[in-house]
Amino acid sequence: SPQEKALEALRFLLDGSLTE
Amino acid sequence: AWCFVANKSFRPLPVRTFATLEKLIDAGMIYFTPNAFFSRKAKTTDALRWLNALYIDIDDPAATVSDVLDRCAELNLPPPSLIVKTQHGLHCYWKIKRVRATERALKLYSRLLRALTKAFDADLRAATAERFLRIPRVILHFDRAEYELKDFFSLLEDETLSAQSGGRVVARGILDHPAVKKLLGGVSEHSRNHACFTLARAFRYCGYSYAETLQELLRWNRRNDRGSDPHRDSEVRATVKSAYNEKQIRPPAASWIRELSGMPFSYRIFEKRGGGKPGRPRKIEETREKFIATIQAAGGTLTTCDSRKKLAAQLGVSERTLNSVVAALIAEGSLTVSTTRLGRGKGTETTYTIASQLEAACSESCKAIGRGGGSESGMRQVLEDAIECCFKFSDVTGRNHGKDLAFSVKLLLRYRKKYVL
Repeated sequence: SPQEKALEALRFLLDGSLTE
Repeated sequence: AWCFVANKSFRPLPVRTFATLEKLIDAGMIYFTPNAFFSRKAKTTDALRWLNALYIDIDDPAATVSDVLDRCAELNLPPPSLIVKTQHGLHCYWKIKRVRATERALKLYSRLLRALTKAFDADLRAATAERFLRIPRVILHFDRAEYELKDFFSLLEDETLSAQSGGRVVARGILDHPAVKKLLGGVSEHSRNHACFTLARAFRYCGYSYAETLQELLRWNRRNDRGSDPHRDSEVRATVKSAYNEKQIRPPAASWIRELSGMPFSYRIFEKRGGGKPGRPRKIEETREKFIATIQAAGGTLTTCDSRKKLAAQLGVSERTLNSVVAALIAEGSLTVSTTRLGRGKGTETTYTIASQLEAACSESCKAIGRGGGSESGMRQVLEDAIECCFKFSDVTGRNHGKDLAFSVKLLLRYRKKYVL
């Protein structure tokens, strides 16, 4: 879904800055 | 680290985990910060911790992915990692291997961000490191490519060559320029913050105090478009404060004035000084002028019992500066200095003579004492006599000093040779 895609892109951009 | 998200009110909500991020996206958040911050309290440039991506906001509804990729190829830049469709155009992101937001890195990052924005003719207002961007909804291009800041250095090479067109003003007269006057007349909802900072810098540069600038800009804020979300006076106060907190007093960025006013604008700073010791060459020049003026006021020859230190104090300069000026004048042959001991306990007397004055005085006095009528031969005669006197003086005292020549000339201009001898 677009929502999942958005989150995937954000995960890539913010990788290392946010925690799981 | 913390990121921030916000809905249409732009009130920043801190986020530390991907789980919270997901929840907040579900709750309808619209914006996020691509870069990360130290704390949940501040979404400001100085609170940045990690720089994650470079980004641009292309404000052209007709712009396409291939336009962006073509432009990247033209500029010899890597393709963006992510391109997102927005209502008014595109958002492009280049993921970078995350960089700690030290002052130095941030400076470089900001320069690159601005250069990138200019290269794509994108919205300059979006070119700040703490910016909110839209959470991607319609993704047009996504490639997990990661770059480094140095991959974008080619953008900075022609940065200095960027043309500046028309409307030059001296930086001090900034407030009178039509472009600045236009901003002072009020701005639209989206540029208020940048305009406020730019104007605060302009006022500060023109010598306004913090309180005066604040008054001006609070009045200015009343002239602004109220819009859906009025610019609060507290925001004006915070912006003026940050402009006055800058260590250096800087004029506003010409590029911002052009961007915000839509008018040609640039300025020249005439007070700019050379590198190395700031202000030093200027001081020397001033001292030189003052010193020469003082000697000329005394008729081209200044005889004084004052020490160099006292003389420097009279001129309002440091003794060191005066010494270097005197040394330079002697070295270039424009000045002769002679010192005479006045006798036991009476100190010394120093005579400074300007070389051109020496010649002029020579010819004048020659006329007065009727030796050659001030002609060149008359002057030569005086000099020859002076040399003779110097030799005699040297015979008697064993002293042989170039400065005595000027002293002898001075005596010869006043008294007959036989008396001098």
